[in-house]
Amino acid sequence: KDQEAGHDEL
Amino acid sequence: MNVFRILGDVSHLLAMILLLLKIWRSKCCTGISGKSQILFALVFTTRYLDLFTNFVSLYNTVMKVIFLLCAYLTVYMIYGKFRKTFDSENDTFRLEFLLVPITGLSFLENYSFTPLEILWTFSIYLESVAILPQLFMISKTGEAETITTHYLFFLGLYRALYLANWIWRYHTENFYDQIAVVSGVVQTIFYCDFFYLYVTKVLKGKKLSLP
Repeated sequence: KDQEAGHDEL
Repeated sequence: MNVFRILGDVSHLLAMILLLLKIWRSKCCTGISGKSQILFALVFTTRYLDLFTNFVSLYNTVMKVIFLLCAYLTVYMIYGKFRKTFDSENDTFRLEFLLVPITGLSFLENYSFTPLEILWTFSIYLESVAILPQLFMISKTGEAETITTHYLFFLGLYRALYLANWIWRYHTENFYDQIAVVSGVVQTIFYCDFFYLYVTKVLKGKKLSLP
């Protein structure tokens, strides 16, 4: 997973 | 987005709305831990700072804003509008026992040493223990109103459904967020004892009271 892409969960 | 994730988010939203409606309609927040609600407001604030830097989806943005509004509205109800009914004498959990180790841990164990990422990590760790003041309060008074137990049930169910979501995502997308998964497991474990009481007592029409 690309951590730079940010977190997509709430 | 899978069915576990959607159900988890709905369950989370339902929990918060249930609590707000309970306080609003009874004009009373006795039995609710204000400290837990402050922690949840802090969780959302530190996690959703990426609202300003990172757009995921309309759904993501809208839900984040709703969660933030619900959290702050709940804190306002407890410490503002209905503070006369707030049972502060039983809400005595020492927050520094949670905040100090979690702050330290989020600096030590994170994905990257940047302010936003450390705050995100802090929010994940904090969420896993944020319910402890509430559970402590219930163990101290020895009882909880049935509507409060429904709130706790949906709040616990939300993270349990996220566990299923992570298993699903691991198999379908090869997605794996170690910090969130480990904290999510810890968070769910804290609810297990409560889940047991909820099923054996509340669902059979009895009030939740401890011996």
